[in-house]
Amino acid sequence: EDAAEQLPPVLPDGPREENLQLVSELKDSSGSCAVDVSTVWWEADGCRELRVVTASESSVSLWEPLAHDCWGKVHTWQLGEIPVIQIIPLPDTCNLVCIALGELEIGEIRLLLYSSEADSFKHSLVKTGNIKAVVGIKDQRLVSSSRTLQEQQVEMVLLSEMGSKDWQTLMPPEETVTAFAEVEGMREALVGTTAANSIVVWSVNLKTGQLLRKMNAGYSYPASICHRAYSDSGLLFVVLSHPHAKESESCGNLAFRVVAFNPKTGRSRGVTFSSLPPGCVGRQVLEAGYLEGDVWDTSGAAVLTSGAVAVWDLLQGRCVAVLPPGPAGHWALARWALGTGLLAGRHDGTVCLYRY
Amino acid sequence: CSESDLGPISLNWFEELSAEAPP
Repeated sequence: EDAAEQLPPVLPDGPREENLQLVSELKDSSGSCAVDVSTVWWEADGCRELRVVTASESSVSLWEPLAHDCWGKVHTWQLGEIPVIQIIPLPDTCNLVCIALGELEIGEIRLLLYSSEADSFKHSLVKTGNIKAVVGIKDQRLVSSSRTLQEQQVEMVLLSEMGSKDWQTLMPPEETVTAFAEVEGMREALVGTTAANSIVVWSVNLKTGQLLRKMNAGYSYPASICHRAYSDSGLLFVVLSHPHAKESESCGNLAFRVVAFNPKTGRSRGVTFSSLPPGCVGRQVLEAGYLEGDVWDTSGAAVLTSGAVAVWDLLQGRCVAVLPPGPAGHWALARWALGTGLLAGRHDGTVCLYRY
Repeated sequence: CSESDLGPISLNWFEELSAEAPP
């Protein structure tokens, strides 16, 4: 209630709740705690539609749109003893859901799918290990970094409805990779952030996996996590967040920043800085691997420690909408739905779809 | 961003770095 008072729905000259319009609500009757939410394209009976995927620790559910902005559960995959900790979005992929399971870190990646041959839903193991970072990229590819005591492995795998195939090793940097992001419009380019605050650029095709360049992400900022990257006019623009920043540090109440890198020289310059909305106390919660924040195109969203959800226009460096915590409780999850929607989830398993 | 900030910019940076990097 205190947090709700600190964040009135309409902040003077600030972000407005009206920028987000509630479209529908998915209520999970099982009462299980929501861990993650995502969207997936699903094709059935010759019809392709956008479906919502919700995850609890022990199961993952697929929801289809019904009439009157309602949603119905189509199927629930029951998982084993290892808790589900994340849904890994797979852009431009149909009828496939990828999930990460583990305790504190990812120990297993699984593919959830519908087999038309067997007319049944099933799941298959993609990878096990001490997995530090994972991302789904276009053309049904999954890239992950994992660590043994001796070395770090960075791998790309091609996913299909039959499971995983065609593994390609990427050259690992010396430091642990903390996050990956594909480069929009460049099918063979991938960027990553490392524990030593570097930006790494790879060439990802099924032939080489070269490490092209390592650049510093900025000496004044603590460990950066990459969310998205775009190549334009010979520069590489990377959206970064700083999950471990403290308000007293130089980056203040920074949520996201967009940095332009010149990959030829390794030099960089900050382009826009997106701060927490006015009137908001406490840092945002953004953790790599267990993302409480999300970036789509040039929009950022994150759950704040106050229990509100904030949305930023990252190109303008401006907070454009705030969803205050309601009487039903604090927000726990904020994810962009494919298209222009935002999915916001509460701990009780309720997920709300907003039009943005 | 100006070129003086970031050094000489190449539109073909990806191809050029791919050709320079060890296979």
